[in-house]
Amino acid sequence: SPILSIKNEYLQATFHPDTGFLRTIEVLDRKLTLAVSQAFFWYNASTGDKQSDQASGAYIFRPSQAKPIPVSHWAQTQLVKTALVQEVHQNFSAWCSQVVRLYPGQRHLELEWTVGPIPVGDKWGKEVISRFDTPLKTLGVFYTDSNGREILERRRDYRPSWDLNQTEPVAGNYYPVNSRIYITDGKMQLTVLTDRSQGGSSLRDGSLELMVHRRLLKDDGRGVGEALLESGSGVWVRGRHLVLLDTAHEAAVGHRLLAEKELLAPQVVLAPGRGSSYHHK
Amino acid sequence: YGDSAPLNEAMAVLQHHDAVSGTSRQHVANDYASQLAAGWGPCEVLLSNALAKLSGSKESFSICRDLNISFCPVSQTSAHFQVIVYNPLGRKVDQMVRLPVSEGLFLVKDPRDKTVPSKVVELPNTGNTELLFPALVPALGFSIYSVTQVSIRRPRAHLRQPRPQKSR
Repeated sequence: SPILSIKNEYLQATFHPDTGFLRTIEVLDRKLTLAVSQAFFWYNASTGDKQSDQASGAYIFRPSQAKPIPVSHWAQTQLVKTALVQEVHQNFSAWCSQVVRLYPGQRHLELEWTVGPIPVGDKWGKEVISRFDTPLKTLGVFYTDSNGREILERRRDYRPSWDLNQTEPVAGNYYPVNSRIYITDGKMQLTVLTDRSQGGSSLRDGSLELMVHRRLLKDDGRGVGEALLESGSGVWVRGRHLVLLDTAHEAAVGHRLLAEKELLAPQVVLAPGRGSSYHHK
Repeated sequence: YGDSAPLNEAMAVLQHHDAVSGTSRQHVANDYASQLAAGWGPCEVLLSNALAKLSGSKESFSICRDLNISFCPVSQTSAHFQVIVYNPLGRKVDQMVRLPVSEGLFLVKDPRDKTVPSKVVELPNTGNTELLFPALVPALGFSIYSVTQVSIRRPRAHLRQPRPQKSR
């Protein structure tokens, strides 16, 4: 089948014809192309094991295995193309979908994900992530803006101030992401801006992941005394990831200005009736 | 009378990590939500008063609390309505405004009474339709756009049918 793509004057995103997943991002005016595969996965929450009886819970993230399970191996896609917006709607499963969106004049790709209610009928707690896989040689390093203060370098299985004995290969490499996470090979940089605080990591070179939703069946024994389990059928969450691809040299300008616009976004108020037009002066 | 103090106080309470990270018991989470909702009510009045004063006209402003699920009674039922876009940033920004509408074609005019390009897009699988138009907002200011429904015929955005995927 023909390759699905969306494009404006700055960006082109193409999707894999077999899987429907995002395949490449191309920055046209900077002549940058990066193979980016993005999909949703879930970690099976630990309920305790031989090493430790620690369960995953409200305070603790502890998956039972390091490899996450794909929500789906392919997504059903639909394309909406108009002069004002181009969108690829991806349906991964009954509880996971996404819209990949490009507006004219926009230098970033907008991924609006909808996840939930997470099914737990199989008695497995699930911690759902959105993962971006690229061929970037990142040498175990990624960056997050933890605590909203400054971008900090994070190195896999490493702490700058002590010799780390890594006992949790996934959770031990997760860091808070307040507004952005990025990976770079020194030439190209892939940045993802979040619309809320999330956990994030880069567990393999060229890979970047953000946790978008979780639903657990066991209390972690850290004081809350309740499993992180919504009553009834559970809740769904909708959020946005803004994806920027740029040269490592130019990237900071782009993600800083976009983050300002995202975190202090224009507010919309409506008034019924015709009213009179307002002139700035 | 509008008042921002209750929302200030609710936000101060919500600085606690329990409110941010999901480490609270469910009834506490419910209470956080309740405090936020109670604080937002008088703040809406304050915002409406400010907008009425700045625009020089007293309007019945409507601030949608359900925009996250694309539901808005004003834009979905009114034949005429105004869209006020406020920009809290110290530089001008352009923003694509998306509003849920029922059906039909719409005429959108900018603050200078010029028609701006707009499009009604039908969202796949949901049957919902949204009106899109680009808005330009000055630094630390706002722009008012007027929207008029000019036809009630169903819009037809270019929508391709679901693509069958190879099974694995």
